[in-house]
Amino acid sequence: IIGEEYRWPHTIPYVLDDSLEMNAKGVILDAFERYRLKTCIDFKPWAGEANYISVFKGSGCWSSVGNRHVGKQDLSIGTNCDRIATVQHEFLHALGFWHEQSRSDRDDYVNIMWERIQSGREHNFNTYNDQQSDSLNVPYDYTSVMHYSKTAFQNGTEPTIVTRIPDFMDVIGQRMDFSDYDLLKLNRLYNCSSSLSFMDLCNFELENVCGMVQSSGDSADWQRVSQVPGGPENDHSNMGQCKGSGFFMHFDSSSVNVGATALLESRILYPKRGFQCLQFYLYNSGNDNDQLNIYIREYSAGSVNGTLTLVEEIKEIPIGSWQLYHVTLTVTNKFRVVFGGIRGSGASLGGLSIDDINLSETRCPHHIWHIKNFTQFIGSPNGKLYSPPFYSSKGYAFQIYLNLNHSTDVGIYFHLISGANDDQLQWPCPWQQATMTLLDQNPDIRQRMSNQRSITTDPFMTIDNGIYVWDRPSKVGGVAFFTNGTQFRRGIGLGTSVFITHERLQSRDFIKGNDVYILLTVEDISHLNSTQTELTPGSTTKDLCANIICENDGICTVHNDKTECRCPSGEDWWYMGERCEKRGSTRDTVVIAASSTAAVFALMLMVTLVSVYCTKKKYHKKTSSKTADENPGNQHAF
Amino acid sequence: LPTPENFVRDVDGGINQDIFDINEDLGLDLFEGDIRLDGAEQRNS
Repeated sequence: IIGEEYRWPHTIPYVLDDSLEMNAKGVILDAFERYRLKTCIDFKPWAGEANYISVFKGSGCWSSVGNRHVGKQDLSIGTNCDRIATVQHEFLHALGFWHEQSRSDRDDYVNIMWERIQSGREHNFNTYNDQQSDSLNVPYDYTSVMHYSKTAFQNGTEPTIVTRIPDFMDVIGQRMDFSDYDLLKLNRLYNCSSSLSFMDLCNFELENVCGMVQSSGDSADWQRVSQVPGGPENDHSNMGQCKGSGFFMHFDSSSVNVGATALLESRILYPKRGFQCLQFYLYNSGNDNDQLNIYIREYSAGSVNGTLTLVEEIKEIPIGSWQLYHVTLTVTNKFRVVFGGIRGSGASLGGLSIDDINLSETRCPHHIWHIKNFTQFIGSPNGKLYSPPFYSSKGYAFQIYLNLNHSTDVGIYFHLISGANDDQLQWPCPWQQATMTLLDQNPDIRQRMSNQRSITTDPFMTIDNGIYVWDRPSKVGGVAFFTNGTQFRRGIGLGTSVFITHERLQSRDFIKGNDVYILLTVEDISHLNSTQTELTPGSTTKDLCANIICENDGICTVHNDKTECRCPSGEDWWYMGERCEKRGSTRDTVVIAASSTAAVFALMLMVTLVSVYCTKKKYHKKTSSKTADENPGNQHAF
Repeated sequence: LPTPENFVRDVDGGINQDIFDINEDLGLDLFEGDIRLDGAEQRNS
């Protein structure tokens, strides 16, 4: 929407109203993390700023467009709106974006089938002219998270939007994540030049290897190559699909002695948040005993050359395939990430290779479910896959069920299973949010459009025969067996049968090298139960306020043992009066000033007229008396 | 013990509802399906 007045500050104050469902609160905070990773928009709990967004559980999912300067600007995330891309969509409205197909040039790219639209809903397909809406010099975006799907407001089964390029028919309406063009527009609109949480990435396509340096304190160097005889045949970024490109870094352990090391250091990085997640792909063509160590070289006043600290030892690296790894860092000073390859005992025909490194100040997923030779399961009867067992940070054992044998859609479900800590845990399992992410393996984390769904264990949830869904699996679960034959109990699964369509699953980089990664995080979100109490109208600080009602969201306070109402105010408006019952605004001041000026002018005019009249009358009288004197009748002339 | 078909619960009920479907089902007639207009905009639209 055109107009500076609709912009928000780069850091948007927000309130998560307690009416929100617990799962929705967690999802909204995850959506904020996507904004922080890919844009310069940040969010902060409301601390009394004039304008803020209040996210509440209203009816449906909706928002206003742009900053409306109304103080508390509502944004509704109601039932079934607790999907991360829905939250991203509604916040893009709040930031000033309309739907993609309402652009002024929309008809160059899609045809609206008016006769297939529900009667009375045609207005939803209006367009804005380029005086109202600015496309920010970005091409039409079929992949926008703000685009209607082809079935929007259909009155039957035929699509209401037909793309002029047929290949985009099933692309429009994606609700996975920001598209590249979404980010380009948003970052242009808000003049973003960096993001809060993205730090670095490297796919080694450029010869400067992203400024990484070989360390001097080792016995070998990492080589920038595009192929290794012992493997890998090609890089991970492009899977060898681009002739003349596709590089990665390789430590040739076969050419050094056992125990020899090769250190590769990143450029110097400057953290802002104090926690980081390092992701990269690793290929082992050497020996099972070869090892990759991750160090941090942290610089401080007392350590000019930096202190090298071992963060993680990666051992037993599977041979012969690219593997995704995550390493959690908690660095607060400027630092380098150091990759240390170590030649292990035993014969080596190759070595260690790394590609597609990403570093961001985000939380790493807790677990990775790596599914190999994936395509064989799509739509097949044996496409019912259960993940290995994992343990959440609180100790709950769980498993993911991926159902690929449906004809059009993929289902994904979270199951609690019987585990070693069950006797010490709380049952039914309270408020653990499970986030399941199908990873888009784009080398650049900012360009990934991963598909994500979250569910939360509501301890009060029951199924029809009164069983608590999240009760102890050994009590409510069914008997199941691990692949090694051990028996366990699997609880009731909660998830969705329409996680992603088969078509979308086979798009982008969800499947790369026939590998799929499901990232899993199970977090305790009970602290969100009452996150932030909004300074509610009439909130009492002392009993004195108990029966004082301040109007228009005023806040009752006690000052010198006397109750007062503190009235809300905005940039050009304010409430006043004892109970904030009166509203004022700069516009009123202007009106008052103008009217008083007019009044003074009128008064002066009247005074002038009266004085002129009197003067005239007096003069007239004088002249008439004088002529009387001069005419003594017939005065004789000389 | 729950019967097998109760073993999973589908939060979407088998239907991939978009934002606008959710709002339509609730009987909302918001501008462009999910945009709330303020007074002046409402009149304008």
